[in-house]
Amino acid sequence: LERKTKSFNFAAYHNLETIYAFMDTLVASHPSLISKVNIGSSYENRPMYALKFSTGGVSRPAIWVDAGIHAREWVTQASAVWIANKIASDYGVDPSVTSLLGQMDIYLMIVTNPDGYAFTHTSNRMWRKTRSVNAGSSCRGADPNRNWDAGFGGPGASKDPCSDSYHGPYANSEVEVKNVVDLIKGHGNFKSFISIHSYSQLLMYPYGYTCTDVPDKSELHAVGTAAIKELTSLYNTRYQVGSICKIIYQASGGSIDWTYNIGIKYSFAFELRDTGFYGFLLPANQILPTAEETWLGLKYIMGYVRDHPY
Amino acid sequence: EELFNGDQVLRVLPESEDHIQALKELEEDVDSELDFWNHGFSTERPVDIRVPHDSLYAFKDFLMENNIPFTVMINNVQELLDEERAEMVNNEG
Repeated sequence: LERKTKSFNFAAYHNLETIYAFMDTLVASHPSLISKVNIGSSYENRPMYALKFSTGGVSRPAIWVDAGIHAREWVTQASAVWIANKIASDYGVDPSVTSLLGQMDIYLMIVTNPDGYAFTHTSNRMWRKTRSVNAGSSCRGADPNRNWDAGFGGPGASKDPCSDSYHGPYANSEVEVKNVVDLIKGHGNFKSFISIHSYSQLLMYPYGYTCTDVPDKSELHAVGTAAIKELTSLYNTRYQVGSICKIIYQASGGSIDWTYNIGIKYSFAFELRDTGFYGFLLPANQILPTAEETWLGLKYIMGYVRDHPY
Repeated sequence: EELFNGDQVLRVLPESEDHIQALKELEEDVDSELDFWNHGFSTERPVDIRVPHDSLYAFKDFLMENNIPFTVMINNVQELLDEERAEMVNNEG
């Protein structure tokens, strides 16, 4: 059978194997643009892949995008699949994407928590965390977005291994988090870090572990607001923009707080749509509109990062 | 495989600090088996909570006793999951 990305059903939810097979197909279809970077293995020894979109150069400034760090947020992995294909198909066609990739690389991680994602398909659709064993507890996993070295163990995270927001025994204890941390540190030239969650229609910037404003708050708020204007232009989906602490809640150990603190100024987190009635169970017919509108917001942020080197 | 027959997702609308405090205590009690879909509470935003079928009456009573407004967002979680699964099987075909 000839495998082609154009026969892939982007309007459906898929299991991990299918998504990984899609990634191989996409790479094979665009070998001079896309490569698959194995950043390590998960707790249960599944490979963790980021798609690297690059037109060449060494240690170019780069943008990181991840989806699916919370396993049950299925529309994020599904949207990331569509976005990967969109970046590939728009290169050489959309001047903005072409110009971006002429200057910067994009790393896109579609399934950031592969163990959790596999578990949502086989055992518990509502699983959020990693699947690591917690010593002394029958409850498994830690919340990988409470496990980063930014206010670790502070307010807005639980010390109870049975809680969905358990922060883990120490910062970077979850290998899925450590693999990303090592990649980001080792690369050393990321200019933007964007994490995609769902749901509730928010675009957030640091901080979450404290309600103190970041020094770049004004700029990040302006960028976020403009990005959401683009996103909203497609289907009129209403988003809020603000710091994690101010518009949702205080939450420690989050990824974009860590990236901001190590100098990645353009750090954002999306909470994609749920249409108000479905939460994590967004019907598959919502995948395409969600991905399409999210892409507009993402593309704005990426273009801004390209045009504002630091 | 864990099933969610009869589980509901309630959209809770806290209106005061007392309401928020009550929800915080519930969230910290992992034995309650409530699945908070949103973490962190304010009077500005609703909180969606998946409530196991066996706890539904007790939890709704708790909300009513404390005058905490709520609506039913998802009436039966498993029905939605069954629809999702059927669609996936169809797509695989």
